[in-house]
Amino acid sequence: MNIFRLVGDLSHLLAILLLLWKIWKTRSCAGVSGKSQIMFGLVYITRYLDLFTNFISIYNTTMKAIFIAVAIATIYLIYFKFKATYDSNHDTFRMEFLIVPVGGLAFLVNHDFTALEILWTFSIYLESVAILPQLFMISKTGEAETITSHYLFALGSYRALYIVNWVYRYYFEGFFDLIAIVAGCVQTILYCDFFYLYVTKVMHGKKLSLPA
Amino acid sequence: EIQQKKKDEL
Repeated sequence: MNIFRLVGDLSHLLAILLLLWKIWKTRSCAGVSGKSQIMFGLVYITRYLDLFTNFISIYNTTMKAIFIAVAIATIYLIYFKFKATYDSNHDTFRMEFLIVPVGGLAFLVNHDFTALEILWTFSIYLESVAILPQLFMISKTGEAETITSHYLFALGSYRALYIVNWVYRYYFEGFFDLIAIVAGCVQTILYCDFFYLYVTKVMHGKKLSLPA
Repeated sequence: EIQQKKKDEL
């Protein structure tokens, strides 16, 4: 474990708790893409299948359990409890356009052609594009609530910090995983546009609004 | 070695 990965994990945890808190407190999931949340749920479930078989540490197991639980709770709030506030007219990104190619790629490009490894690879590829429906929704509505932009900033920062973690591990542990690194770079690049808007607007107290 | 190590990340 290194500081970059630890801060990255905490930023990730902050992001998903922030979103859950926002939906619960405002009793509304307006501006939140349910499709992205479904894909994140899929990411955690396919990646943490080894939750009970491969014990790494208390921290590792606890965080995995929290990620899965919070993802499921968020999906429940969006599609069941606060279903009336779900903005399906703006959450129109076709998930199958992401899941099918990612599933195919996971079969073609992976480290080991075993079920667990292919599911892990699928999870890594899917995570890199899972935010697209959310970013697409913001581009359609033209704006995002401030709390939602904080969620996106924390979520985008987590994988950016992981990239630093991978550089660190390469130089100090001789460890690197090209699949995770490439997917992590793609994922972070997708946030660049948002990061720019966040820094130039939200940090100056303005609302996040995309140029119409 | 890479396989084993990879699984320690979230």
